[in-house]
Amino acid sequence: MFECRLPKAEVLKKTMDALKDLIKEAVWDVSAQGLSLQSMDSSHVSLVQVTLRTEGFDTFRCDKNIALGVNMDTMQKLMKCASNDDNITLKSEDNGDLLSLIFESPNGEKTSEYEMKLMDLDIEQLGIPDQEYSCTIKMPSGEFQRICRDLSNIGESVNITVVKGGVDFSAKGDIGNAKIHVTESSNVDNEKDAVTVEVNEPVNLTFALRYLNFFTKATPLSGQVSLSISPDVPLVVAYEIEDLGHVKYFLAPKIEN
Amino acid sequence: DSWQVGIIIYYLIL
Repeated sequence: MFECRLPKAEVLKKTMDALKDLIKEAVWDVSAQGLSLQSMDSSHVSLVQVTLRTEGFDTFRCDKNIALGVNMDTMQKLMKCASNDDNITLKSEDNGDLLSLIFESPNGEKTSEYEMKLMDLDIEQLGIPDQEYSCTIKMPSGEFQRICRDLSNIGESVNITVVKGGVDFSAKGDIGNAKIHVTESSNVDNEKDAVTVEVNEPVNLTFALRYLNFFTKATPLSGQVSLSISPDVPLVVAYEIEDLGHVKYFLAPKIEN
Repeated sequence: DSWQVGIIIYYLIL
């Protein structure tokens, strides 16, 4: 038996929004640690990994590890039936083929129960080693979204150059070139507005904007985004979900022909 | 020109 309850459906709705354009089917792995999901996009270029920790839930019961194979479109459609303020309960039997989604209004006057058919999915899991990165940039997530969107008007790729104290995002295309420089904040009152740049060694890598724009669908989950970059390894774009977990995206750099 | 490499190249399939 698996059953968990979140005080607000909003966070799970936003999590589904962050995933649905990138992956069509996925497996939620349920264990005593919480819910987790890892999936490559259909072209196997990028990877998304989600962790929702037990401590962030109102209640969490998992008698036995289970894998819930879901169609992301379907789950997102059902999640949209919840109001943001509703509390949400997810429930599934150990060998069941259904996931129950129960939405309860804050005043307790309305309870909606949906049952979603689960899928038997065999999804390849990749082993992601823990590693140190050459550079870690933290910046307002809305700013990063804006940069990716704006540079998409110029080219298909963004070149990210990190040096001490700042980052250059640049793009080249048939119509012209663009360069956006973001400087590390010197003094910020609100942590969400801060830009921090940690540099162990400067890096200069190129990434496909198409995927970065998919990743920025997670923007409503967190005021800040972190970009972890090292030469010749995938970029990690991470959004922390307060008190609950994270959504992390991995994207291989483009390599010069 | 630049090439987009897949994520599998970097991480092992478990």
